[in-house]
Amino acid sequence: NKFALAIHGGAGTLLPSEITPQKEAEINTALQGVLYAAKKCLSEGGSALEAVEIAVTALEDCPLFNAGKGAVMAHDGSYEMEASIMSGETLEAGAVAGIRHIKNPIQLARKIHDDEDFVYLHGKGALDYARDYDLEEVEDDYFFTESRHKQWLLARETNQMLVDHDGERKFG
Amino acid sequence: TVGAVALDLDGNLAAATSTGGLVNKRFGRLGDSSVIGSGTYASNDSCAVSCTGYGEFFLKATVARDIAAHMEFGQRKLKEATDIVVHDKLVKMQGEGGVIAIDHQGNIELSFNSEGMYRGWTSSDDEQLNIAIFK
Repeated sequence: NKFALAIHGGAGTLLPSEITPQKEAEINTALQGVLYAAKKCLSEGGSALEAVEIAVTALEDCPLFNAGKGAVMAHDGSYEMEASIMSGETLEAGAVAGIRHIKNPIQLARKIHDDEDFVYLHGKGALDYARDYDLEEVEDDYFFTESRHKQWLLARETNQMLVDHDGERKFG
Repeated sequence: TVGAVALDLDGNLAAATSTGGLVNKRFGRLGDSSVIGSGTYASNDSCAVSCTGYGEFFLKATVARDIAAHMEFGQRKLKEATDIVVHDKLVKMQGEGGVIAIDHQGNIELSFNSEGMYRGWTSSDDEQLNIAIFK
């Protein structure tokens, strides 16, 4: 028996010239920390479902990536997130979209996964559901990062949307 | 966008994805990350997949399920399935981004058609915590 694990922090057109050695080192350190935590779970006999929830929760908590803290800003300056999780053993799944104020959207998706009544919840209703499970709620300023705010100002100037990894590229 | 895929010691697979979406998004725009079969999919019969990139294209191409289907019905290996979807189908649609995927034998694919993808991987056979950003 073996275990295997992979993670990502997003893809895009960011060029090597657009990422400083310091930023690259920060990203490497953050990704290593995520791998370490999820690998520990698997090596101790934890399930794949637990491992991916641990990994994505850690990625959401890191301000370097576009999820949870460090998420990009919507047109009106709010933070609207989405997440999903799926078990290969049971084909059970949980997903949430248009969710605000929940610190870790993947943990809400996991609650939905575990609830046989639902697969996919969105918006205000999903927030009501999260409150039934006492999932940690935060104000918008928890998600704020200077770098996303700059991206947002740029995107608003051109009235287009940007992938979080786009250096100067714009997506309309 | 962030994501993870895993195979555990019992041979079970799982996948998870989470995102803030696109900068300056409006009108309730949603991407693929919360759509089972587009941004996230897992089946012990094939593979676990998590996607990242321009969500609109991953939605239309049902990328995560498509990769699994190439394995289940096309009897393709994980690498072939991810290559077909990421480097052929998505490129033809101008769908930029990538996927991470693991199959039930523990093979790992980190496939992307963009400049780079923040990614990491490891296994019970690998002491290293491998990290990469660009090709």
